[in-house]
Amino acid sequence: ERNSGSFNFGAFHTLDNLYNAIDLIVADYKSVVSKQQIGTSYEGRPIYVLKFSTGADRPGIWIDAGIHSREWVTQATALWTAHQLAFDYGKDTSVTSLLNKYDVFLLVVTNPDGYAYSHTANRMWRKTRSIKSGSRCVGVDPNRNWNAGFGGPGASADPCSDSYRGPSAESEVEVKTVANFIRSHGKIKGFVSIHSYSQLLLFPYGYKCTNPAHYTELNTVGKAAASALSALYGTQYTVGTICSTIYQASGGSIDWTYDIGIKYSFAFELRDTGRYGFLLPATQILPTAQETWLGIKKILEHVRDNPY
Amino acid sequence: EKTFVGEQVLRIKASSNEKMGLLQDLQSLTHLQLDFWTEPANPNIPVDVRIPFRSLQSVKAYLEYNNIDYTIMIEDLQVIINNEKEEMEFNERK
Repeated sequence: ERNSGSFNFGAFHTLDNLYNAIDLIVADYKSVVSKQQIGTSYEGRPIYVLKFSTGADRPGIWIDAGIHSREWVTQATALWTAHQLAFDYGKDTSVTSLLNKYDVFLLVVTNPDGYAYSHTANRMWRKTRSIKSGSRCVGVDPNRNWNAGFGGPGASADPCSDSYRGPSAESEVEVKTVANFIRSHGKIKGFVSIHSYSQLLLFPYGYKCTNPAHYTELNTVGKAAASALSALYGTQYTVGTICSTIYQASGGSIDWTYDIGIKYSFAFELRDTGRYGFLLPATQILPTAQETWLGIKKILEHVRDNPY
Repeated sequence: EKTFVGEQVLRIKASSNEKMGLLQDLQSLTHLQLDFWTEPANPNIPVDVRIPFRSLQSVKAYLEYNNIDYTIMIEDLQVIINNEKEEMEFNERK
Protein backbone atom coordinates (compact mmCIF):
# COMPACT_ATOMS: atom_id res chain seq x y z
CA GLU A 1 0.00 0.00 0.00
CA ARG A 2 1.35 3.39 -0.96
CA ASN A 3 1.76 6.26 1.45
CA SER A 4 3.59 9.57 1.49
CA GLY A 5 6.51 7.97 3.32
CA SER A 6 7.32 5.80 0.30
CA PHE A 7 6.96 8.62 -2.22
CA ASN A 8 10.22 9.62 -3.91
CA PHE A 9 10.53 13.32 -3.09
CA GLY A 10 14.01 13.36 -4.63
CA ALA A 11 12.76 13.02 -8.21
CA PHE A 12 10.99 15.26 -10.70
CA HIS A 13 7.40 14.28 -11.35
CA THR A 14 4.58 14.99 -13.75
CA LEU A 15 1.64 17.09 -12.58
CA ASP A 16 -0.48 13.98 -12.10
CA ASN A 17 2.17 12.44 -9.86
CA LEU A 18 2.50 15.64 -7.83
CA TYR A 19 -1.26 15.76 -7.36
CA ASN A 20 -1.27 12.08 -6.34
CA ALA A 21 1.46 12.83 -3.80
CA ILE A 22 -0.61 15.66 -2.40
CA ASP A 23 -3.45 13.20 -1.87
CA LEU A 24 -1.09 10.79 -0.11
CA ILE A 25 0.04 13.54 2.28
CA VAL A 26 -3.56 14.49 3.02
CA ALA A 27 -4.48 10.84 3.64
CA ASP A 28 -1.50 10.30 5.96
CA TYR A 29 -1.93 13.47 8.02
CA LYS A 30 -5.70 14.00 8.00
CA SER A 31 -5.76 15.77 11.35
CA VAL A 32 -3.44 18.54 10.14
CA VAL A 33 -3.75 18.80 6.36
CA SER A 34 -6.64 19.15 3.98
CA LYS A 35 -6.83 19.90 0.28
CA GLN A 36 -8.93 22.70 -1.16
CA GLN A 37 -9.56 23.39 -4.81
CA ILE A 38 -9.44 27.18 -4.99
CA GLY A 39 -9.88 27.49 -8.72
CA THR A 40 -9.31 26.09 -12.17
CA SER A 41 -6.53 26.96 -14.57
CA TYR A 42 -7.07 28.38 -18.07
CA GLU A 43 -6.95 24.89 -19.56
CA GLY A 44 -9.21 23.45 -16.88
CA ARG A 45 -6.77 21.88 -14.45
CA PRO A 46 -7.63 22.10 -10.75
CA ILE A 47 -5.64 24.52 -8.60
CA TYR A 48 -5.17 22.84 -5.23
CA VAL A 49 -3.96 24.46 -2.05
CA LEU A 50 -2.97 22.45 1.00
CA LYS A 51 -4.35 23.83 4.24
CA PHE A 52 -2.40 23.04 7.40
CA SER A 53 -4.67 23.80 10.29
CA THR A 54 -5.26 22.70 13.86
CA GLY A 55 -8.10 25.04 14.83
CA ALA A 56 -10.80 27.34 13.58
CA ASP A 57 -10.68 31.01 12.67
CA ARG A 58 -6.93 31.44 12.68
CA PRO A 59 -4.84 34.00 10.81
CA GLY A 60 -2.98 32.52 7.87
CA ILE A 61 0.36 32.36 6.13
CA TRP A 62 0.49 31.77 2.39
CA ILE A 63 3.27 29.92 0.53
CA ASP A 64 3.23 29.35 -3.22
CA ALA A 65 5.70 27.75 -5.58
CA GLY A 66 6.57 27.56 -9.22
CA ILE A 67 4.57 30.39 -10.75
CA HIS A 68 7.03 30.10 -13.64
CA SER A 69 6.52 26.57 -14.82
CA ARG A 70 10.04 25.60 -15.86
CA GLU A 71 11.38 26.00 -12.30
CA TRP A 72 10.87 22.32 -11.52
CA VAL A 73 13.04 22.30 -8.42
CA THR A 74 10.62 24.82 -6.94
CA GLN A 75 7.53 22.64 -7.19
CA ALA A 76 9.58 19.67 -5.97
CA THR A 77 10.78 21.70 -2.98
CA ALA A 78 7.23 22.75 -2.16
CA LEU A 79 6.02 19.15 -2.20
CA TRP A 80 8.81 18.10 0.15
CA THR A 81 7.97 21.10 2.37
CA ALA A 82 4.32 20.02 2.50
CA HIS A 83 5.29 16.60 3.76
CA GLN A 84 7.78 18.07 6.24
CA LEU A 85 5.27 20.53 7.68
CA ALA A 86 2.73 17.77 8.25
CA PHE A 87 5.32 15.32 9.56
CA ASP A 88 6.80 17.86 12.00
CA TYR A 89 3.53 18.85 13.65
CA GLY A 90 3.55 17.40 17.15
CA LYS A 91 7.25 16.56 16.91
CA ASP A 92 9.04 19.82 16.18
CA THR A 93 8.29 22.54 18.73
CA SER A 94 8.62 25.37 16.24
CA VAL A 95 6.18 23.89 13.72
CA THR A 96 3.81 22.78 16.46
CA SER A 97 3.61 26.21 18.05
CA LEU A 98 3.21 27.81 14.61
CA LEU A 99 0.30 25.56 13.64
CA ASN A 100 -1.29 26.06 17.04
CA LYS A 101 -1.62 29.76 16.18
CA TYR A 102 -1.70 30.05 12.40
CA ASP A 103 -3.04 28.19 9.40
CA VAL A 104 -0.54 27.65 6.60
CA PHE A 105 -1.71 27.51 2.99
CA LEU A 106 0.70 25.88 0.55
CA LEU A 107 0.20 26.01 -3.20
CA VAL A 108 2.59 23.43 -4.64
CA VAL A 109 1.91 24.12 -8.33
CA THR A 110 0.86 27.71 -8.96
CA ASN A 111 0.82 27.40 -12.75
CA PRO A 112 -0.43 23.87 -13.52
CA ASP A 113 -0.97 24.44 -17.27
CA GLY A 114 2.57 25.72 -17.70
CA TYR A 115 3.94 22.87 -15.63
CA ALA A 116 2.14 20.26 -17.72
CA TYR A 117 3.29 22.03 -20.91
CA SER A 118 6.90 22.09 -19.73
CA HIS A 119 6.68 18.32 -19.25
CA THR A 120 5.10 17.53 -22.61
CA ALA A 121 5.86 20.19 -25.19
CA ASN A 122 8.48 22.75 -24.22
CA ARG A 123 10.82 22.18 -21.29
CA MET A 124 11.66 25.88 -21.20
CA TRP A 125 8.08 27.17 -20.95
CA ARG A 126 7.68 29.89 -18.34
CA LYS A 127 4.27 31.53 -18.79
CA THR A 128 0.61 30.58 -18.49
CA ARG A 129 -1.13 28.99 -21.50
CA SER A 130 -3.88 31.53 -22.07
CA ILE A 131 -4.73 32.48 -25.64
CA LYS A 132 -5.31 36.12 -26.56
CA SER A 133 -7.36 36.93 -29.61
CA GLY A 134 -5.36 38.75 -32.24
CA SER A 135 -2.02 37.34 -31.15
CA ARG A 136 -0.17 34.31 -32.46
CA CYS A 137 1.69 34.05 -29.15
CA VAL A 138 0.44 32.19 -26.11
CA GLY A 139 0.61 32.93 -22.41
CA VAL A 140 1.32 35.65 -19.91
CA ASP A 141 4.12 35.95 -17.38
CA PRO A 142 2.04 35.41 -14.25
CA ASN A 143 4.51 37.28 -12.09
CA ARG A 144 3.98 40.47 -14.09
CA ASN A 145 0.19 40.16 -13.91
CA TRP A 146 -0.55 41.24 -10.33
CA ASN A 147 -2.16 44.57 -9.57
CA ALA A 148 0.99 46.28 -8.32
CA GLY A 149 2.42 48.92 -10.61
CA PHE A 150 0.87 46.90 -13.43
CA GLY A 151 2.17 47.96 -16.82
CA GLY A 152 5.17 49.75 -15.39
CA PRO A 153 8.87 49.17 -16.06
CA GLY A 154 10.29 45.66 -16.18
CA ALA A 155 7.34 43.99 -17.84
CA SER A 156 6.66 43.65 -21.54
CA ALA A 157 3.59 44.71 -23.49
CA ASP A 158 4.56 42.30 -26.28
CA PRO A 159 2.49 39.07 -26.12
CA CYS A 160 5.42 37.17 -27.62
CA SER A 161 7.79 38.18 -24.83
CA ASP A 162 8.56 35.80 -21.99
CA SER A 163 7.79 38.63 -19.57
CA TYR A 164 4.48 39.67 -21.19
CA ARG A 165 2.38 41.31 -18.50
CA GLY A 166 -1.00 40.42 -20.00
CA PRO A 167 -3.83 42.69 -21.16
CA SER A 168 -4.82 43.76 -17.63
CA ALA A 169 -3.95 43.07 -14.01
CA GLU A 170 -5.26 39.67 -12.87
CA SER A 171 -6.22 38.76 -16.43
CA GLU A 172 -4.75 35.31 -15.75
CA VAL A 173 -7.10 33.03 -13.89
CA GLU A 174 -4.15 31.49 -12.00
CA VAL A 175 -3.30 34.95 -10.59
CA LYS A 176 -6.89 35.99 -10.00
CA THR A 177 -7.58 32.73 -8.14
CA VAL A 178 -4.79 33.37 -5.63
CA ALA A 179 -5.61 37.08 -5.33
CA ASN A 180 -9.28 36.27 -4.67
CA PHE A 181 -8.31 33.70 -2.07
CA ILE A 182 -6.05 36.16 -0.25
CA ARG A 183 -8.71 38.90 -0.39
CA SER A 184 -11.52 36.68 0.80
CA HIS A 185 -9.46 35.16 3.61
CA GLY A 186 -8.79 38.61 5.01
CA LYS A 187 -6.31 37.53 7.68
CA ILE A 188 -3.21 36.48 5.76
CA LYS A 189 -0.21 37.79 7.71
CA GLY A 190 2.69 36.34 5.75
CA PHE A 191 3.18 35.62 2.06
CA VAL A 192 6.11 33.64 0.70
CA SER A 193 6.51 33.00 -3.00
CA ILE A 194 9.09 30.41 -4.05
CA HIS A 195 10.90 30.69 -7.36
CA SER A 196 14.24 29.58 -8.73
CA TYR A 197 17.02 30.27 -9.47
CA SER A 198 19.92 32.65 -8.50
CA GLN A 199 19.89 32.33 -4.71
CA LEU A 200 18.12 35.47 -3.64
CA LEU A 201 15.72 36.33 -0.86
CA LEU A 202 13.71 39.34 -1.93
CA PHE A 203 11.15 41.67 -0.46
CA PRO A 204 9.22 44.68 -1.85
CA TYR A 205 9.48 46.69 -3.90
CA GLY A 206 10.01 45.65 -7.47
CA TYR A 207 7.69 47.99 -9.34
CA LYS A 208 9.39 50.99 -7.78
CA CYS A 209 12.87 51.56 -6.46
CA THR A 210 11.95 52.99 -3.09
CA ASN A 211 12.26 51.03 0.12
CA PRO A 212 9.13 49.75 1.85
CA ALA A 213 8.06 51.27 5.16
CA HIS A 214 9.20 48.14 7.03
CA TYR A 215 12.52 47.91 5.23
CA THR A 216 14.67 47.50 8.35
CA GLU A 217 12.55 44.70 9.80
CA LEU A 218 12.16 42.87 6.48
CA ASN A 219 15.87 43.13 5.80
CA THR A 220 16.71 41.77 9.27
CA VAL A 221 14.28 38.87 8.92
CA GLY A 222 15.52 38.15 5.40
CA LYS A 223 19.13 38.09 6.51
CA ALA A 224 18.30 35.77 9.42
CA ALA A 225 16.45 33.44 7.04
CA ALA A 226 19.32 33.44 4.53
CA SER A 227 21.78 32.74 7.31
CA ALA A 228 19.72 29.81 8.61
CA LEU A 229 19.45 28.45 5.08
CA SER A 230 23.16 28.78 4.51
CA ALA A 231 24.03 26.90 7.69
CA LEU A 232 23.20 23.51 6.16
CA TYR A 233 25.26 23.39 2.95
CA GLY A 234 26.83 26.84 2.75
CA THR A 235 24.56 28.06 -0.04
CA GLN A 236 24.95 31.83 -0.18
CA TYR A 237 21.95 34.08 -0.68
CA THR A 238 21.73 37.78 -1.43
CA VAL A 239 18.99 39.58 0.49
CA GLY A 240 17.27 42.84 -0.45
CA THR A 241 14.48 44.57 -2.29
CA ILE A 242 13.66 43.30 -5.77
CA CYS A 243 14.63 46.59 -7.37
CA SER A 244 17.94 47.05 -5.58
CA THR A 245 18.96 43.39 -5.82
CA ILE A 246 18.05 42.47 -9.36
CA TYR A 247 15.94 44.83 -11.42
CA GLN A 248 12.82 46.90 -11.53
CA ALA A 249 9.89 44.63 -12.36
CA SER A 250 6.25 45.58 -12.17
CA GLY A 251 3.20 43.43 -11.51
CA GLY A 252 4.89 41.02 -9.08
CA SER A 253 3.00 39.09 -6.40
CA ILE A 254 4.86 40.18 -3.27
CA ASP A 255 4.49 43.88 -4.15
CA TRP A 256 0.75 43.37 -4.41
CA THR A 257 0.53 41.50 -1.11
CA TYR A 258 2.68 44.07 0.68
CA ASP A 259 0.58 46.93 -0.67
CA ILE A 260 -2.65 45.32 0.55
CA GLY A 261 -1.20 45.09 4.06
CA ILE A 262 0.64 41.77 4.27
CA LYS A 263 3.77 43.08 5.92
CA TYR A 264 5.79 39.87 5.74
CA SER A 265 5.99 39.39 1.98
CA PHE A 266 9.04 37.56 0.65
CA ALA A 267 10.18 35.79 -2.50
CA PHE A 268 12.82 33.09 -2.58
CA GLU A 269 14.93 32.40 -5.65
CA LEU A 270 16.28 28.93 -4.95
CA ARG A 271 19.55 27.33 -5.91
CA ASP A 272 21.58 27.03 -8.78
CA THR A 273 25.29 26.62 -8.49
CA GLY A 274 25.85 28.38 -11.80
CA ARG A 275 25.98 25.17 -13.79
CA TYR A 276 22.47 24.08 -14.60
CA GLY A 277 20.06 27.00 -14.32
CA PHE A 278 16.52 25.72 -14.59
CA LEU A 279 17.77 22.19 -15.28
CA LEU A 280 19.01 21.42 -11.81
CA PRO A 281 19.65 17.66 -11.50
CA ALA A 282 17.20 15.73 -9.36
CA THR A 283 20.00 14.89 -6.94
CA GLN A 284 19.82 18.51 -5.78
CA ILE A 285 16.11 18.47 -4.95
CA LEU A 286 16.44 17.19 -1.38
CA PRO A 287 19.39 19.43 -0.39
CA THR A 288 17.60 22.42 -1.91
CA ALA A 289 14.37 21.59 -0.08
CA GLN A 290 16.14 20.94 3.22
CA GLU A 291 18.05 24.21 3.22
CA THR A 292 15.08 26.23 1.97
CA TRP A 293 12.95 24.84 4.78
CA LEU A 294 15.36 26.33 7.32
CA GLY A 295 14.97 29.74 5.69
CA ILE A 296 11.19 29.48 5.43
CA LYS A 297 10.97 28.40 9.05
CA LYS A 298 12.81 31.53 10.17
CA ILE A 299 10.25 33.68 8.37
CA LEU A 300 7.32 31.67 9.73
CA GLU A 301 8.68 31.95 13.26
CA HIS A 302 9.02 35.70 12.89
CA VAL A 303 5.43 35.99 11.68
CA ARG A 304 4.29 33.80 14.57
CA ASP A 305 6.16 35.87 17.17
CA ASN A 306 5.31 39.30 15.79
CA PRO A 307 1.55 39.52 15.37
CA TYR A 308 0.17 42.72 13.87
CA GLU B 1 7.76 18.67 -28.85
CA LYS B 2 10.25 21.51 -28.97
CA THR B 3 13.85 20.39 -28.92
CA PHE B 4 16.93 22.37 -27.97
CA VAL B 5 19.67 20.60 -29.90
CA GLY B 6 22.84 22.69 -30.06
CA GLU B 7 21.41 25.45 -27.91
CA GLN B 8 23.79 26.80 -25.32
CA VAL B 9 23.43 28.77 -22.12
CA LEU B 10 26.13 31.36 -21.66
CA ARG B 11 27.03 32.86 -18.33
CA ILE B 12 28.02 36.46 -19.04
CA LYS B 13 29.78 38.76 -16.62
CA ALA B 14 29.45 42.45 -17.33
CA SER B 15 32.19 44.24 -15.45
CA SER B 16 30.64 47.72 -15.63
CA ASN B 17 27.35 49.51 -16.06
CA GLU B 18 28.41 50.37 -19.60
CA LYS B 19 28.79 46.69 -20.47
CA MET B 20 25.50 45.96 -18.72
CA GLY B 21 23.96 48.50 -21.09
CA LEU B 22 25.39 46.58 -24.03
CA LEU B 23 23.73 43.42 -22.73
CA GLN B 24 20.46 45.28 -22.42
CA ASP B 25 20.87 46.30 -26.07
CA LEU B 26 21.37 42.64 -26.90
CA GLN B 27 18.13 41.86 -25.11
CA SER B 28 16.27 44.21 -27.43
CA LEU B 29 17.39 42.28 -30.54
CA THR B 30 14.31 40.11 -30.66
CA HIS B 31 15.24 38.38 -33.91
CA LEU B 32 18.00 36.52 -32.02
CA GLN B 33 15.28 34.86 -29.88
CA LEU B 34 17.37 34.95 -26.73
CA ASP B 35 15.92 33.61 -23.50
CA PHE B 36 17.38 35.53 -20.58
CA TRP B 37 17.39 33.18 -17.57
CA THR B 38 18.75 36.02 -15.47
CA GLU B 39 18.25 39.59 -16.62
CA PRO B 40 20.99 42.10 -17.37
CA ALA B 41 20.43 44.58 -14.58
CA ASN B 42 23.13 44.43 -11.96
CA PRO B 43 26.87 43.94 -12.65
CA ASN B 44 27.12 41.84 -9.47
CA ILE B 45 24.75 39.18 -10.78
CA PRO B 46 25.86 37.16 -13.81
CA VAL B 47 23.58 37.11 -16.80
CA ASP B 48 22.60 33.66 -18.05
CA VAL B 49 21.19 33.51 -21.57
CA ARG B 50 19.84 30.57 -23.53
CA ILE B 51 20.80 31.00 -27.15
CA PRO B 52 19.32 29.17 -30.12
CA PHE B 53 21.94 27.42 -32.24
CA ARG B 54 21.47 29.76 -35.19
CA SER B 55 22.13 32.85 -33.04
CA LEU B 56 25.18 31.49 -31.23
CA GLN B 57 27.75 32.89 -33.61
CA SER B 58 26.22 36.38 -33.66
CA VAL B 59 25.97 36.57 -29.89
CA LYS B 60 29.48 35.34 -29.24
CA ALA B 61 30.86 37.74 -31.84
CA TYR B 62 28.97 40.61 -30.19
CA LEU B 63 30.32 39.71 -26.76
CA GLU B 64 33.88 39.31 -27.96
CA TYR B 65 33.81 42.53 -30.01
CA ASN B 66 32.68 44.39 -26.89
CA ASN B 67 35.16 42.68 -24.57
CA ILE B 68 32.46 41.15 -22.43
CA ASP B 69 33.52 38.01 -20.55
CA TYR B 70 31.45 34.87 -20.84
CA THR B 71 31.67 31.18 -20.17
CA ILE B 72 29.60 28.34 -21.57
CA MET B 73 27.38 27.26 -18.69
CA ILE B 74 25.53 24.58 -20.68
CA GLU B 75 27.22 23.18 -23.77
CA ASP B 76 24.16 21.51 -25.29
CA LEU B 77 20.83 22.03 -23.58
CA GLN B 78 19.20 19.01 -25.21
CA VAL B 79 21.76 16.68 -23.68
CA ILE B 80 20.78 17.78 -20.19
CA ILE B 81 17.10 17.57 -21.03
CA ASN B 82 17.60 14.02 -22.34
CA ASN B 83 19.41 13.05 -19.14
CA GLU B 84 16.60 14.55 -17.10
CA LYS B 85 14.03 12.60 -19.12
CA GLU B 86 15.89 9.33 -18.73
CA GLU B 87 16.14 9.86 -15.01
CA MET B 88 12.42 10.59 -14.75
CA GLU B 89 11.56 7.46 -16.72
CA PHE B 90 13.87 5.41 -14.50
CA ASN B 91 12.23 6.80 -11.36
CA GLU B 92 8.78 6.22 -12.81
CA ARG B 93 9.60 2.56 -13.47
CA LYS B 94 11.08 2.20 -9.99
